[in-house]
Amino acid sequence: MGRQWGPSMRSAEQAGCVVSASRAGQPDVGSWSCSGVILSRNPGLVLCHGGIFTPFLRAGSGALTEACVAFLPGDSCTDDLRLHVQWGPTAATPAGRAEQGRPGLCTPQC
Amino acid sequence: AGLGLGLQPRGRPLQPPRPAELLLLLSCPAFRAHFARLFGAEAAEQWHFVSAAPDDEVSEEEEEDQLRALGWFALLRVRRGADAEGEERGPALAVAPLGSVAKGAPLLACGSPFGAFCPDIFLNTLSRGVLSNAAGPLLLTDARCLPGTEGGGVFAARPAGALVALVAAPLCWKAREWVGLTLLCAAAPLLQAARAALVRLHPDSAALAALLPPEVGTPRGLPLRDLAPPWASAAVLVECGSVWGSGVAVASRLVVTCRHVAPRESARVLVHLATPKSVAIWGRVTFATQETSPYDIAVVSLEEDLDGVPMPVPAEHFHEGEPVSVVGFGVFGQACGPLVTSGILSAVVQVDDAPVMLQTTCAVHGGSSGGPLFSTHSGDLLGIVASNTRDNSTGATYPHLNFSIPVTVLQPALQQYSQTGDLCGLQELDRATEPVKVVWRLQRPLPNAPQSKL
Repeated sequence: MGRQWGPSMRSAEQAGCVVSASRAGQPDVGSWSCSGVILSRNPGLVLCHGGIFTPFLRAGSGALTEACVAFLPGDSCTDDLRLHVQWGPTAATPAGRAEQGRPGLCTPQC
Repeated sequence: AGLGLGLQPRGRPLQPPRPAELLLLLSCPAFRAHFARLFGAEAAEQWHFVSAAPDDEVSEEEEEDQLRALGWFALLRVRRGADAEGEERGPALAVAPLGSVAKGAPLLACGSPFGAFCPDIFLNTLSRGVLSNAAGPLLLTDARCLPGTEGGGVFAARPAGALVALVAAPLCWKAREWVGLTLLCAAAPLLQAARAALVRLHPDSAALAALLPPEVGTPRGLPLRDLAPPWASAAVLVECGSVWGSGVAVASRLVVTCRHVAPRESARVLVHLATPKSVAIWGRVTFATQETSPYDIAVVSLEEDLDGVPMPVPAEHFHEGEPVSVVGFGVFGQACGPLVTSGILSAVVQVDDAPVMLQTTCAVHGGSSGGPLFSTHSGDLLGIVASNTRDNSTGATYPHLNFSIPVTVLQPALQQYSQTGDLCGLQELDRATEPVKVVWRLQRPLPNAPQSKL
């Protein structure tokens, strides 16, 4: 990509991450995941999509469409919500483990 | 590690997943209001934003959940790692103020298709496009995004590296057709909402709120201007009875569109300008090609001047592979300003060494017909969009394969008519040769039949 994209690519690479949500003690149920943006490091603040939280909402997804409700506190989700954030190599840290891939995608000859 | 390949497919190894806690769920009221206006009410039936992994069956309930959550985002606090002190902070992220990125400006989307499914391969996958349309904080880009990239960042080239938006819905289907656009929520208003919510929910979190990235550049309160590139303003919306489509101003009182938008000569037409908004001028169809003509063209003469609308310069040459942009009122019609999509000139089809058809990779939708095809770099008018592609056997539509009439076919006749009112040049369009008709019927040209020697 041209030089004009240098800063954007660096920002994107630095800020990009994936967020996965799962239930405590139920790893086999699988997890919900999406992409996110690292807003701040150390302390770490991440902004991601809210869609992966609907299975955990105490009041169900209807809470998201109530009039004049623009935000919900963290405890609007059940206590068994477990969140993990993963991002690319930015700092000299010990090698990480990536989650094992699930079958479901392939690269068909076209 | 990872895929068990013993390789590091994307350079150095990923960081290990880090536990995090949910601070709050937030949405941008203005985004939701625009979403309801553009995609709600009677339009709701037509639109689907399913974002499921390929092998997931999506129940109606799940689809409803996804729709409800479409405009919601989550602010998380990541637990400190054991060697937090050693971690690099990396460059500070900056946020582009709402409205500071022009329509048609290039954007870079960064997300991980299928989320955490295979981060070794898919983490931070890039995709490029342009800002195609904007309605407040609800933005659209033609950068291709896949399920799992929801929440991914979208960055601008200018301001350099600034975060513009987050992906809200990567795939948009209208009437079961993929429209090739990704729905975004602008980052600036979202972070303002996050700041306000943090202060209200966690009174002692002023320090946290201070961590949220600042907006760059322009002081607040600048009026939101339609920053589309000048040439995009030449695109107009053409309404003829109950039919509407797009068109382009080619002279102060002349608009060109497609015959299938304004088919009947002398029919009255209402032309809506993109800028200034809400200006509409009456006109009359002074010429429309015959049904038998391969050139699907109509010419409208207006009752008033098109004040303040820059007239595009007609191109004289076409370069396959050059970046191009289509501007039209497809997808939303009058509910939104013109849509800009980008691509390249993928083919110039010629008959007797003269261009008779242009093909592009821009996303072109119903309602875009009659709109202008521009050279992105020069802003010159290359052609008039006539159609995209539908596979008659499957019924599938392909927005990214479309056909335009080269401006070189039209320009001499338009100039003659504009200067003298003489329609002779335009009427020649009804006498196009058989090879041109064969091309526009997407038929294979007949080989030259060998002449009989007898």
